[in-house]
Amino acid sequence: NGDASPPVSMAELDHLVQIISKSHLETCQYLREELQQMSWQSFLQDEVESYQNKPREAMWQLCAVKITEAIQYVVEFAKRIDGFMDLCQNDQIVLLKAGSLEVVFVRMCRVFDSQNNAVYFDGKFAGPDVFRALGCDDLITSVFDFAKSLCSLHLTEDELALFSAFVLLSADRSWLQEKLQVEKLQQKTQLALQHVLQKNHREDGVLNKLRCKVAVLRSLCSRHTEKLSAFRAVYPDIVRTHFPPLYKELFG
Amino acid sequence: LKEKHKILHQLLQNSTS
Repeated sequence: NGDASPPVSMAELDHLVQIISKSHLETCQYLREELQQMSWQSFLQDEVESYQNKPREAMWQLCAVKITEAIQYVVEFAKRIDGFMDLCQNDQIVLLKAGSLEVVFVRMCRVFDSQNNAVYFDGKFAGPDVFRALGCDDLITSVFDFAKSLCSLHLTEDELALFSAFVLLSADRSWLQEKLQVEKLQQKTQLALQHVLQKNHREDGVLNKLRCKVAVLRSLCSRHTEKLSAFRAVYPDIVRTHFPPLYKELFG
Repeated sequence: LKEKHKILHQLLQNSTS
């Protein structure tokens, strides 16, 4: 691509794949073995109804807590990505503020049951109806659709790891101070992702499908921000006093 | 930006457990 920097060697790509995959597995919140043991148990009807009967603000707070838990694992993932901690602190913050929730949505496909259209949440597998009390059915449907479509690609753990790093290291985020540094890191990550896909004999279209997912992720995250501001307009005190501080810092 | 993101900044400072 006419890039002046020296080409990345195969060995360097293998090394990058190894580091990012290891970082992913060390910080993935739910190991595959744990997921298998859970035997995909879903909520019983009365449990579903108890979520549906929760006051809107209580369900919002519960979801904010769960999102924040997942985001903390993503922060740990970022810290272990080769080169991320070499970026200036401003850019580390910019990338995580913009990309942590996107990586949470990517990781969601690891805990998603496509047959039953259900995601692991609060101890069991929950369908979209569990989230009715939030008052965001359109966004919830889109999030479930995204998880289902990402699941259909059947990405391996190292492919997921590389795609997560690729999403996080987006050089087009606003407020970046050292854009070129991030661009170099993202290009290397993309080469590593291509390398893994080739090594795993994936058909050609997968990389393009993954690129299209990036735009969907952006839309999901901006819709989340819109829903939050609409919610906060009605319940400002709840957000201020009951929402996790990190969540307010990132999305407030 | 660091001022407005003290928690995130602190998480980044913590050693990778």
